[in-house]
Amino acid sequence: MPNGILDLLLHNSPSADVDIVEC
Amino acid sequence: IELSAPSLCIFSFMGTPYQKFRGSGLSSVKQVNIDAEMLANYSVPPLALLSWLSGLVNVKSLTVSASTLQVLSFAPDYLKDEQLLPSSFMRSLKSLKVKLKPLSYGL
Repeated sequence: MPNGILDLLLHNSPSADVDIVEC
Repeated sequence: IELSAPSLCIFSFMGTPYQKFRGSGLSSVKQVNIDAEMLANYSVPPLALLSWLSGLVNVKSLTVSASTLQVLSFAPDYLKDEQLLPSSFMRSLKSLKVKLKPLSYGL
């Protein structure tokens, strides 16, 4: 997975909370 | 899929995103859960998924699996192209949760 896909996804909402969880 | 659900608040999907939505769309949805995967690298699943996300103009909470990000990663140019994505893309998003899980190999 290329680095930065989250940055691209959040381009318009940079202040959104991001939570990465193990399943 | 013809969708007529103007009060739909939650949208959840698991599988390969081939489906196209028409009708009232997903504009009322506030919470989205997507666990997408693809079995081969071709353009339909990532573009369909981007089309869904573009229609989710009022989503506040988005939960995606790591494999969903993997699907999106096959269309990074579209995520970068402001001519293709609407200005409303993910603009209402307040919370993004990523669920880690093993990714598909060989893609």
